[in-house]
Amino acid sequence: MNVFRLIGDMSHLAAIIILLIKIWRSRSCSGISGKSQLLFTAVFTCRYLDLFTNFVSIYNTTMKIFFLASSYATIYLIFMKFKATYNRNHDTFRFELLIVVSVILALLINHEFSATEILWTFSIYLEAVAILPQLFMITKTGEAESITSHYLFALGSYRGLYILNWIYRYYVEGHLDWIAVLSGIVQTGLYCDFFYLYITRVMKGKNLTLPA
Amino acid sequence: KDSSKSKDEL
Repeated sequence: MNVFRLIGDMSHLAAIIILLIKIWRSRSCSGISGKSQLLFTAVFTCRYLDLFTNFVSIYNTTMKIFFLASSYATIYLIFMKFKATYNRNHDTFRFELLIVVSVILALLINHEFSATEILWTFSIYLEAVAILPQLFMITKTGEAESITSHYLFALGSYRGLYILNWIYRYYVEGHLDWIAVLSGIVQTGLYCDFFYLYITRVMKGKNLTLPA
Repeated sequence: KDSSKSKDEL
């Protein structure tokens, strides 16, 4: 554990909590892509199956359980409790495509051809692109509530901080995992436009609206 | 194996 990973994990945790608070307080999931949330739930489920087979630390186990539980809770809020507020007609990204491509890539490019390793690799590839339905939805509506943009900023920063963690681990521990690193770079890259808008608009107290 | 070292990450 190094400082980049710790701040990255805290940023990830903050993102999830911000999202739950937004939905719970406003009693609405308006502006949130249910498809991205479904993909994140699939990511956590496939990656954290090792919860039952591989103990790392109390910290690791606690975080995994929290991420799993909170993602299922988010899905419940969006598709059941507050489903009347879900903007289904704006959430039209073909997310099946992301799953298919991630499955194929995981079968072709992995560290070891075993069930757990392929599930882990699939979760890494899928996570890299899981935000696309959400970003697509914002592009379609042309705006996002400020709390939604805080959520996205925290969520995007998390993988960016992980890149710093991987650079650190490469130099200090000699550890380098290309699958995680390249996917993390793609994942962070997808947020570039959003980061620019966030810094130039939301941080100055304006709403996040896309230039026409 | 080396890839197992990534599994301590979230």
